[in-house]
Amino acid sequence: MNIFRLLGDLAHLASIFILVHKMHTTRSCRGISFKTQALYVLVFLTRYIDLLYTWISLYNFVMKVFFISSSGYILYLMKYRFRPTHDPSLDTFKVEYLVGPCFVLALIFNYRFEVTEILWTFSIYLEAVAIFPQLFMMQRTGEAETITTHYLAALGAYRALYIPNWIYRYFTEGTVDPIAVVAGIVQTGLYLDFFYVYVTKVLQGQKFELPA
Amino acid sequence: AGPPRAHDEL
Repeated sequence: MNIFRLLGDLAHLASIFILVHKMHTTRSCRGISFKTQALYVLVFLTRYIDLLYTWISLYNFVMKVFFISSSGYILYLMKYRFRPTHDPSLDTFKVEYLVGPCFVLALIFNYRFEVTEILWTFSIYLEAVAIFPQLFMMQRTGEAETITTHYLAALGAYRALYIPNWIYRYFTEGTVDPIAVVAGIVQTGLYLDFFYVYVTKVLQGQKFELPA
Repeated sequence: AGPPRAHDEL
């Protein structure tokens, strides 16, 4: 565990707390893509299946259980508690365009051709692109609530912080995990546009608005 | 040999 990973994981935790806080305080899930949130449930379930047969550490166990349960809770909030505030006509990205190719890629590019390894690899690829429905939705509406942008900034920062962690681990442990690294760089890259607007507008006190 | 992936990462 190094400082970059710890900060990355804390950013990930923070993003979830921000999202739940947004939904509870505004009593709404407006501006949040249900599809992206559903993809995260799939990501966590396929990646953390090792909970059933491996013990790594208490930290690792608690975080995995938290990510699975909180992502399920978010889906519940969107699907039941705040359902009337969700507008499916804005959430139109086709997730099969993400899930299908990620699964095929996981079948081809993996470390071992085993069920759990393929599921892990699939989860890494899917996580990299799971934000697409959310970004697509914001592109359509051209705006986002400030709290939603804080959520996305924390979520993007999480994987971005894993990159210096991988560099650190390369120099201290000599290990490289090419699947995670390549997917992590792609994932972070997808946020660059968003980060630009976040830093130049939201952090200057302006509303998040995309040019028409 | 196991895969080169970091099993301890989230």
